[in-house]
Formats: sequence, C-alpha cells, structure tokens
Amino acid sequence: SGVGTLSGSYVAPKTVWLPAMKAKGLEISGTFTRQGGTISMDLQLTNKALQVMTDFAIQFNRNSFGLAPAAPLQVHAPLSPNQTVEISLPLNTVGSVMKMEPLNNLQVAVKNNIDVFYFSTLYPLHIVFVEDGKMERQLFLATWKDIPNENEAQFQIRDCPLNADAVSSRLQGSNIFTVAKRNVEGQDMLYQSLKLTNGIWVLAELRIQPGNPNLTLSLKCRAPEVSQQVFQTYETILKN
Amino acid sequence: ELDDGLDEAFSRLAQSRTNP
Repeated sequence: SGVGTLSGSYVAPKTVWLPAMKAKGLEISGTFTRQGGTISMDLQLTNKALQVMTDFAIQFNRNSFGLAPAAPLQVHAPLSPNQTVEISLPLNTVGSVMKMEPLNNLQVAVKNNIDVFYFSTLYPLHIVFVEDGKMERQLFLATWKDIPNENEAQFQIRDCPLNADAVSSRLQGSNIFTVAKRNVEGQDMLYQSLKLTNGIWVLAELRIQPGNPNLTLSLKCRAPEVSQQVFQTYETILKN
Repeated sequence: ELDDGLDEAFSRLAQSRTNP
C-alpha cells in the first residue's frame, strides 16, 4: 500500500513505467505527489545497459489538465551501468490541453544519449484537486440543486470500514472537503466538494451506514465525464 | 456556527435524499 506525506495527501508506491527491455537498458519507475499545491512526478531512473547514459530530457504530450514539466529533467551526472538515481520533477498545469481517454492518461517521452523512449501512465486525479476546493455552504446547496439529475453518478465503495470522521479527515488530506454532515435514520451523510485545477467543481454525497462497510458515493458535476476518475480517487484514498 | 438557515437546508437535503 502507499505512504502518506506530511500534508496527508495519498502517494502511491512507485511502479515501473518503462521496463529496461523496452528502452535499451533504461528503466523508469515513478509516482505522483501533490504537497502544498505543488505537483511532482517522482522518478527513479536505473541504467541497466552496459554503457553510460547522459543528456536526459523529458517531454509530455498534451493531456486533459495541461500537466507539463515546470523545470528540465536534472540528472546531474552521467548515469553509470547499474546506477540508480531518484529525481523529483516539479509539474505545473499550464501546458497544452487535449482531452485524453481515459481522462488521466499521460503520454511521456524521455530521451538520453542512446535514443528517445515513449511510455504512458495514469495519474491519480487528486494531484489536480486544489487546496481551496471547499465550497461555501450556500453555494453548495444552490449548485447541488442547479446541476441536473442526469449529471449525477452513483458508485459503491466496498469494504471500507471507516467511520464518518475518519473518512472526512482522510479525504481532506487530499483536498476533498466536507462542507456539511448530517445523520438521517442512523446513517451519516457527508456533503463534500472538490475543485480541479481547471476550475471544474465536483459535489459529492457520501453515505455511511453503521456496521455496513460499503459506502455509497453520489457525484454531481457540470462536467460528468470526470466522475469515474473522481470515484476511483475516492477508492484509492479510502482503501490505502 | 451562525444559524443562517443553512443548517436546516442541509438537513432537508439529507432527508430528501434518504426518503425521496
């Protein structure tokens, strides 16, 4: 399972994005983080070739949220055979936008002195959940009413034995904010909001019944195509 | 919290969602 950061935002363990056999000996593992509003791509480069690697550079294809490197890929010294280096690449969201399928798909090109290599990875959507995503209560109620029912999507989060307060605080660590909490007929109803870096708001209702490990998540958004990935992010944060 | 009517509005929302 993943590890938390100081701010509480969920960080998945690094996985292999580019196996050495597909990149003439260069292996790339990585994960994504968001801490205090700064998004990073945390990379591990390993040289499994017989020759030294130099002249690294990285580039992203256009993507749904305009994610782009905010600095060049800095590998300070040549990478010798069997050597591994850890790099934290800062990202911003001012790059070119193109809607990807799935929405969180990122296509990456990495070059070194040997060749150019390409890979795709999926980023957890919460890296684009902003810190000021708590919607004012009156606006929440008006927006909830205003978004048509066709735009509501419902999901089950199974096997999540957390109570409402634990759920609330864990989600807040990843910029999903509880706006109101009510108890109706024994079940807790959390009303939550989050905002994406492109200004899209997502409103949520999370139902928690005592003794039932399955939660019901209802999402309302004017851009309902984000709902599936938002649901997956809830699952990832709550189950890890 | 100030009693601005919003507490009541959230209760009504939660109620309506439980018993539509």
